[in-house]
Amino acid sequence: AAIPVPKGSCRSLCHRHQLFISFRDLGWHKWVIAPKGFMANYCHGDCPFSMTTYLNSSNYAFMQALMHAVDPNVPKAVCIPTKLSPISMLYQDNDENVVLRHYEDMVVDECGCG
Amino acid sequence: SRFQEYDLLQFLDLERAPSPHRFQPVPPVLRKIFQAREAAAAGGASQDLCYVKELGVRGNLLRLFPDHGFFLNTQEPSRDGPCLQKFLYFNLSAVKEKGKLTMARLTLDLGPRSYYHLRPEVVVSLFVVEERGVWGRPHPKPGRMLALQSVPGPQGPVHFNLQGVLKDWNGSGRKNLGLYLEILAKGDRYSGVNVQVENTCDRLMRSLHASLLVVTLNPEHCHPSSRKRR
Repeated sequence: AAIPVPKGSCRSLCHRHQLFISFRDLGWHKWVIAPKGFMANYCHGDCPFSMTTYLNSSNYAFMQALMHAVDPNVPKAVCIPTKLSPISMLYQDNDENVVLRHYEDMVVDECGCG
Repeated sequence: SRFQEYDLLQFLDLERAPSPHRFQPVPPVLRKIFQAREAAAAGGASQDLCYVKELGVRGNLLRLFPDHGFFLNTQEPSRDGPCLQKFLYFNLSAVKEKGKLTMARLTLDLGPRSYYHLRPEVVVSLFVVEERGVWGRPHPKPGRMLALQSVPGPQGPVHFNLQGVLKDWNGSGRKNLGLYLEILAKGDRYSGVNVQVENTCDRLMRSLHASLLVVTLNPEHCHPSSRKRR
């Protein structure tokens, strides 16, 4: 039998939560030339079995959610990043040198159950 | 509010937050690369952050060092001698982190391109300084010649590859005592071009700008190149 979709609002389901770190708030605008800050998004929310079929989930998450529905001792699938992007920072160091540095996998673009 | 700034700085591979006294102008080459990366990230395009396509080298850390040197021939350029002699010095103490040096490019910007300064031809010669001066101001003694380049018109950027020199300075214990730059304007004595030579020398003294672009690749952040070796 189809398991009824939980009544909880979509807000409680796994999705990306946006969080912006402004360098001005850290006082870093005195040495970081660009950007003005970076997105420190995070993934959070529930991964119920009924949702795993289309919540941007992986196959094993579906199986894990199915097993959790059968045996609650099996942990639920969890909400994790499924797409990440890099950031570049242009800043000045203490020796008046201008530095351009790249950092991989810094920003969460998408989340899903994994 | 109890933001662990120290942890974030460490995470970004920075010992502490820099506190520069004044902002340097952003070099066009770095601004162009930064804007291309931002546009690619905004468009969701996947990018190899460990390859700088604008420069054709691998690397994930680019630094532009300003020149802290000074002119040596402050008196009027002698009629048949070099037009300009300059001691170039780049403070490379920041380049200490682990990483492979993949580019060290010296750029001499001879001034804006224009139709008025097409002549005379100039000859640029570059030496490593191997001995500090012995009196007063450290008037450096030019050592090994690194480059001798004729430039048709005294304008625009001239680039020199200094990767070997930096490897010497970093590796074999040779100290970084700076570089010695000499620019000769080739006037033709009989065609009255000397006036132009003097104007050129004056203009070069005013507009010459030297900088060193260093690119390093941090193997911890950059996995071996996924590109197939051709």
